[in-house]
Amino acid sequence: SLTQRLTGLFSRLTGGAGRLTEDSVKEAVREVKRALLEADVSLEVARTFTDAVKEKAVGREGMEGVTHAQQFVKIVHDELQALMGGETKGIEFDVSGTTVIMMVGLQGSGKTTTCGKLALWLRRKHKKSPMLVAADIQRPAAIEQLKVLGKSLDVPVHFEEGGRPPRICARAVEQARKQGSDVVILDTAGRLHIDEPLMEELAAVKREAKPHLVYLVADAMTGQDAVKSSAAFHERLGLSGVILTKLDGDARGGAALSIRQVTGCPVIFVGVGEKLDALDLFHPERMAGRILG
Amino acid sequence: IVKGRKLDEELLEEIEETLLRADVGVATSARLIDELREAGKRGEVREGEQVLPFLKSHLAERLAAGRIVFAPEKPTVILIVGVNGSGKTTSIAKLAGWLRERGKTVVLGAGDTFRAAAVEQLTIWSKRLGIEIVKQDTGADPAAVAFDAADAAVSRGADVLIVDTAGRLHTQEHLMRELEKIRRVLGKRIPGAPHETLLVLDATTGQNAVQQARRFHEATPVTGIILAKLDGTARGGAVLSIKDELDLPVKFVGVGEKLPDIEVFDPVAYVEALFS
Ligand SMILES: Nc1nc2c(ncn2[C@@H]2O[C@H](COP(=O)(O)OP(=O)(O)OP(=O)(O)O)[C@@H](O)[C@H]2O)c(=O)[nH]1
Ligand SMILES: Nc1nc2c(ncn2[C@@H]2O[C@H](COP(=O)(O)OP(=O)(O)OP(=O)(O)O)[C@@H](O)[C@H]2O)c(=O)[nH]1
Ligand SMILES: [Mg+2]
Ligand SMILES: [Mg+2]
Repeated sequence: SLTQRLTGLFSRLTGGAGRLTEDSVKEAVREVKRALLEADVSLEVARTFTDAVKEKAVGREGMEGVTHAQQFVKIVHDELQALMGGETKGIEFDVSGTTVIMMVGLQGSGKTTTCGKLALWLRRKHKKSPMLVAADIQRPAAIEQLKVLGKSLDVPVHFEEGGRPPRICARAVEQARKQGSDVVILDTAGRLHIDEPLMEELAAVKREAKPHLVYLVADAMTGQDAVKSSAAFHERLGLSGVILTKLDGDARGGAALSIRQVTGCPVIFVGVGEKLDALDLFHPERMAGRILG
Repeated sequence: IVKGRKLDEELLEEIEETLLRADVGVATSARLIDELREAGKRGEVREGEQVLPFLKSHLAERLAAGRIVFAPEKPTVILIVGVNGSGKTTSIAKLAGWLRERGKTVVLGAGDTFRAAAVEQLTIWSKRLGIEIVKQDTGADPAAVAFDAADAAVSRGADVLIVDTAGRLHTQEHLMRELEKIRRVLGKRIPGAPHETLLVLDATTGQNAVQQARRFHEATPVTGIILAKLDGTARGGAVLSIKDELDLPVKFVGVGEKLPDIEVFDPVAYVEALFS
């Protein structure tokens, strides 16, 4: 583990005495950078992070009863946790009217499933009457997939036979207001951030449906590409937050740090399984521990 | 980036960054850079101009492509596995189309009996392809569907049977055992089946891809990889570590969401794209 590697390193370099020297910190920071890269944190973010740690660590007075390694690991942990942001409170609602939530992301990240999970969460935790909107008209049986989820939750699903996503979503929001659904969740088709026409389509959905919240649904096992794709979605749409899925696997999840650094957006929820109740609030200190290994 | 430069530590660092950004991983990138440095010391690579060609051919050799190996007696059974959302079902449709273009008759087995509308999704593809699909309702035993599909493929005299499975994380023990069971059942009905077990990896996945390959390979000996979503900006560099460690070759790449968007793996083109 990283802590073990750092312990070995510090005892070799400093014999445990005095301040954290520039040389010992330099080597320790290299270990941390390596651990972050192995955890899929982006190269740039790993660099920025380790530079910040180096600055905080060098010259720090040795503490009573704490080894250099322990002290250094604490600095790293605290810095990582601070970056991941504070505890999330989930979704904040403006009490009046219909809240529209738009779900976006790359292909296969877990959007449709997460739409179902969010509907259940909103009903259970916030006593909302959600409506699901099937705005993916291109993937075979995507509408059917959302209808099956809606049926299992007894949540209404707005879908249309023809039409394009922007108008479908706008009509769904009108319909929601009429029938008293106070949260509308828009399931959009997965797409590449470099697909200009499809990114424009998302921008059009945003213009027509006017969502209060835009969530990026991202796969926890994403590697270096997390920076590119999340930056593009953020630039195009202005994200409110991120939902990190498939955290029930053993991916270290460094993408969480990369996305946070690059977009400034908080991770709000995490997906921890395929069932519709497998949605948790994001816990920054748990994520920090997972990334550092 | 390399004109008129010598093979020095600065250049090596730049190349290492390119590899890391492509998800090649820390250890594998470091080893490749060491090999490059050694080649420099031996005089095999002197000028900066020689570096990229050397590295590219070195990498392309390591990534030697795999091809589908057809069984001596039809049907050849291909089992498709991988984690959730990696691109299995779509890759099956594309692979079926690719095989049909080469004169093979294909039957599909709707082995994902778990996820909402999974059977419907593959059924739509089978209709678009005009090929037969063997399926049961969602909730059925996937091994039973696999058995039925194998049976149907034999009695139809089909050349190839492709069996879809539900996405599963390699950390889910009971689901990995389910996969072993599907494989055993296929082998019982058709000796030697599955003749190919292709792991579908999402090119955007980082180092976890290596762990996925290890665990899936333990459960059902994988014979090749389909690297999907290579039309994005991710390069799926984990396939280098996977080839080094497990000797699993990439056989196909997915380059889009439509039927024609599948290509036989070309290591030279792949490595070119890594450094472009
Ligand atoms: N284990 C696990 N699987 C998940 C999680 N979230 C989603 N999945 C699975 O991931 C796969 C893809 O989920 P979808 O909801 O279809 O993904 P999507 O983003 O809507 O896909 P596209 O619409 O094609 O872009 C399915 O097999 C889901 O069951 C999660 O948190 N954990
Ligand atoms: N751009 C792009 N998208 C792809 C590619 N392959 C698959 N997809 C998309 O990825 C998403 C998931 O594909 P599926 O075929 O449903 O993936 P799966 O592995 O069967 O998913 P589960 O069965 O839920 O585990 C869909 O939106 C596909 O269109 C590819 O090569 N390129
Ligand atoms: Mg979807
Ligand atoms: Mg599938």
